[in-house]
Amino acid sequence: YPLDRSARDEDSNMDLLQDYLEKYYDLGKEMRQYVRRKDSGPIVKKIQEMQKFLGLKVTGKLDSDTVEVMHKSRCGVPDVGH
Amino acid sequence: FTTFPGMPKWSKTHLTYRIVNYTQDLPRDAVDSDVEKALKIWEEVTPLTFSRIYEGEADIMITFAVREHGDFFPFDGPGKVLAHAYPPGPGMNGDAHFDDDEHWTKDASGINFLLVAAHELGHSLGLYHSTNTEALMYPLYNTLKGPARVRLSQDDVTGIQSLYGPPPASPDSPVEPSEPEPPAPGTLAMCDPALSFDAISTLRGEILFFKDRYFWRKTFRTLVPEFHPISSFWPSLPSGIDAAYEVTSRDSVFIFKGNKFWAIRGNEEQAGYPRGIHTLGFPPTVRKIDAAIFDKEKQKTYFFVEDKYWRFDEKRQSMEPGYPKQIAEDFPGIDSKLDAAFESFGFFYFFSGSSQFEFDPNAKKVTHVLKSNSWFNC
Repeated sequence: YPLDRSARDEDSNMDLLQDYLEKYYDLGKEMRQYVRRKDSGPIVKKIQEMQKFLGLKVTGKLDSDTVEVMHKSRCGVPDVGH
Repeated sequence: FTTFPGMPKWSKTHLTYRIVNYTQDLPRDAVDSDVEKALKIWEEVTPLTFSRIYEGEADIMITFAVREHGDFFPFDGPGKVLAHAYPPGPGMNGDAHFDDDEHWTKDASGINFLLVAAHELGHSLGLYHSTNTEALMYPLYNTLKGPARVRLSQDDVTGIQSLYGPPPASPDSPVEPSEPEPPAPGTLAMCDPALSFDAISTLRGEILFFKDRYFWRKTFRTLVPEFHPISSFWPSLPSGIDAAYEVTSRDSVFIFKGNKFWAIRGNEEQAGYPRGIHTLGFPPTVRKIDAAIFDKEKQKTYFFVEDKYWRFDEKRQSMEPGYPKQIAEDFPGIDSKLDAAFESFGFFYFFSGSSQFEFDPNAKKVTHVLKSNSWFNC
C-alpha cells in the first residue's frame, strides 16, 4: 500500500532533523540510529538545545514550529561545536 | 554572542579583502558597494580597517559558488544554506562563500546580499552565531530585514569588541601613548630551531603540539599551524603537560601531568577526570609519564618513562604483563629521554629536545632524524 501522506511527511522530517542536528548542533553520526526514536534521551536533548538556541519554545519535540524553522534559509556555519 | 571555539581572531588591525568573482543577479558595483558597507558596519565599532586588493591572497576572499566548491561543505541549491564563512586565520580561514543558486538582490525581494554579507563577515572576523534573534549574527535569515535595517545590535557590538576592543578614540581627544603590542608568542617561537615540546597528540586528523600554556594546531588544510592557549579550548586542563595521546577508536585524547591524567573529546572535557595514573597499572615508583603513543593497528598504548616503557591493552583496559622493558632494546636508536611522541601514517615520531626521530615500528629502525618543528613548514 502506498504510504499515507502523514507517514511520508514524518519520514522526511526525520531526515531533515538528522541532517540539521548533524550540520549545526554537533550531533555525531554515530547517533543516527537514535534519531528515528524521537523520544530517545540524547536526541531530545539535542532538539532542546536547538530550540533554545533559535529562540523557540523548548519542547524537546519535533513540533510544527521547529519543523518550520528548520526549513528557513540560514547561514551554513554551525550553531554549536566545531 | 559566541566566538568560535578557541577564540580565533586577527592579530593585526588592518585587513585586506578581495572580491574574487560576481553573481549574475547583481551589477558588479552593487556587490562592491554592499561589501564595502558590510565591512564598514564592523569597522565603525572596532579598531579594524579594511582595504581591497584585486589579485593574490587577501585575508578575506569573497566568492560566489554553487554546490561543491572545494571546501568539503557543498552548497545545497536554492534556499536553506545561503552562505558560510571561516574564522580568522591563514589560507581559507577568514574567507566568505555565497551560494550563487540563491537570488541575490539589493532589497528584500530576494535574498538581501548586504544583510548576508554583513553576517558572514562577522564570522570572518571571529564571531560565531548568536542566540539573540535581533542580532546580525543570529543564524536564520530574516526575510523582513531590508538593507536599511542592516545594522549591529548591542549583542553584536559587545561580541566583536570582546575580540578587538572599541575603535580608537576620536582624533580630537588626547591619545594615550599605547604600549607596543608584544608579538604573539606563537609566531616567533614556532620556527626557533631550539624549540622542544611538552607533548604531542593527534586529534581527529589534526596534530596538537603542546608547549607551556599554549598549543600549536596543525591541520592538513593549512600550511601554517594555528596557535591557541590550552585554556581557550579546555579550561580545566593544566599547562606544562607531560604527555598526550589519542585513542581514535574512542574519539578521546588523554592528557597527562604528574600523577594525574584527563580525557577530552573534541573540545569537551570528559567527566570523571582527572584520575590517578596508577589506576592504569603503573607501579608506585612511577611519578610521571614522559610520552605516550597509541598504536591503532594493535589497539595498544605505549607509555615511555625515563629509559623504560610499558604497554597498555586498550581493549582489555589493562597494562600488559612483562613490562617495563628497556626502550632502547625494542626501539633501537631511541635512547635519549623523550619529551613527546605521536603516530602518523604508521610511523612513530619521538621527540627529544629539538630533535625528532621518525621510527618504523615494523622495520624497528629510525628512518629519519628531523628538527622537532619540521611539521611547521618554517
